[in-house]
Amino acid sequence: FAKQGEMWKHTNLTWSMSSRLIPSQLNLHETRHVLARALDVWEQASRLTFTEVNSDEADIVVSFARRNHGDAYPFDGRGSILAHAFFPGSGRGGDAHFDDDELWLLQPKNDDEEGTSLFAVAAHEFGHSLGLSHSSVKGALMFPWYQGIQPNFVLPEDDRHGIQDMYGPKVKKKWADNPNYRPIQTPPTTTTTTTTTTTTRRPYIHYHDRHHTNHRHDYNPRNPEKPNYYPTPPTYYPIPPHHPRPTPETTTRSVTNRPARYPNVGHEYPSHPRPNYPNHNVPKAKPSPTVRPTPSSDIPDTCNTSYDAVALIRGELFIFKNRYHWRIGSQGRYPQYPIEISRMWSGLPKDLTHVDAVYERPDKKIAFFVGRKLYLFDSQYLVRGYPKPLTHLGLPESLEKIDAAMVWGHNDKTYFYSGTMYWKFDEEEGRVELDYPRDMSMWKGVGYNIDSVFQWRDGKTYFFKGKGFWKFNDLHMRVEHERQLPSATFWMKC
Amino acid sequence: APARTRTARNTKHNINEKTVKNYLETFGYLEKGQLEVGNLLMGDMAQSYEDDFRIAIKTLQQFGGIPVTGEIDAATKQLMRQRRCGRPDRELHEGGRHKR
Repeated sequence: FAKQGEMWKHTNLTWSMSSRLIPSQLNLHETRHVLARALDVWEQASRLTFTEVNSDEADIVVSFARRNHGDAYPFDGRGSILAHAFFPGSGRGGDAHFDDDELWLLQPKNDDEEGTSLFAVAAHEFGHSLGLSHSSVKGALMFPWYQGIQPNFVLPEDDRHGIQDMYGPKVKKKWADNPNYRPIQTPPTTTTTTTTTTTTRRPYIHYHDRHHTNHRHDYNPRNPEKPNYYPTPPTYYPIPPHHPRPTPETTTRSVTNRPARYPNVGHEYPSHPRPNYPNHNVPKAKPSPTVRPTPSSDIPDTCNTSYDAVALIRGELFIFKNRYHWRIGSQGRYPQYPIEISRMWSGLPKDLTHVDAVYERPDKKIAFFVGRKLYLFDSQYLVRGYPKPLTHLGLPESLEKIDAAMVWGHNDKTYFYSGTMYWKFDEEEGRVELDYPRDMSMWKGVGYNIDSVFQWRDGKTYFFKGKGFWKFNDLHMRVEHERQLPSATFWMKC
Repeated sequence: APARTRTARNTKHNINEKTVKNYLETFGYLEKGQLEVGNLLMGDMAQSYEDDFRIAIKTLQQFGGIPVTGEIDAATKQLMRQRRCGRPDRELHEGGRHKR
């Protein structure tokens, strides 16, 4: 057996059928049943458990797709390539794709029958989803060529060694092994929980009730116009008459947001005078996303932020976040930074909110990727003819943005990264090379959807994601340490 | 461009050197793009690329459990026609072999 290197950090895995890419020829219910059986093959041999969920965010999402379907492994119609899967990781990690052009069989087939057993192929692909690579042992489930499936299939030894080497054998409870064991029918134990709640999150219909019982207040829910000088006894009724009928929307909001809207509830209660009721239930208008936040509000916190892009330009480190950037020279961080990016590169769009990736080309020009466009600067000046679309570089039409770009010192080639894929860019030709994109798993340990990457003065490659970074070992093609280091302390000297 | 011919449509079953090269590259036995450069070079350089090609075939034959000959023989063609998983058998390094 061969381990690819990535493995799941937890053993209670979830799986689901993709809500979009479902098989066009198969009964969905039966397909899910076969996939569950294929997962059970691995569950019986290890500590892993698999729970089907109804979400595209499951650890393992199963899809049926045709030809080029947006990753680095296009299908080829019926025959030859049947399916593929991604090694463990976030996003697309662990997912399994099946060629929808294949003649999939849900039941064991007779030898003379055409078709491909979905169970056999799924069990193999889920081996990849768990971190196993192909094995050269004939008869092993992880042997790359389709071998059909024997009735009463049992996971071969080679595969069992592999999965137990990664996740450990299944823990069996002794009593469960005894076939004669019958659990004693014990009556269900009723547990009474006594909770003393002093929380402020009580259903709000009690809210009035509490007011009545605790305070001699003049509000009379029955007749808001006529103040009530004597507290009325606590009464339960579903909705106070002066309130609009709750809709699912308002009800939800009122339960979750109520404390903020009813200042007299919680820690401010009871000392504040009450606001006049009739309009306190009116929701405040949220600023529409198109309204730009006030400038000061989006200045990033230098010591507590992720980065949009990091680049070494003229030997100095530039770190970009939102509309701002920091500049770090040999003497450390320049004072007065962060400043607005457009103050140094004024050719960028006026309504710039952020940049996606920045790198200094071998010809010393500086490339800014913003959405689907490339802005090329000669020092601070926008080169004529720019911005240009990403397709100008040979990137696909469907690509919405570049996550990161760098010139990789290991082979002096330029690389672009986006989502789960990366491209090698030929600076002379001005286009990405034909046999790309490839899968990000090549860069072991960084996962998918990175924030930035750059080559520092020390000749090392650094990948950024969230508020941390990895130092990358170019020779071994993997991160030097699984755990990220915090970016702020290392790069910003916080 | 010349009209597609029936033989073109059957290329998946007629296995020629180009098909083999694609197969070897797709499943990780040969670094992509390596042979183009080889064709440009002359003399012993081209010879060493031939060696790479042969080594790749041998590796495929060994992995697939068929006789290791280094040739695109019948058993190798049969193996390449078999249905299989789309993942590469060997994860090539991006920074891999430097072009000679």
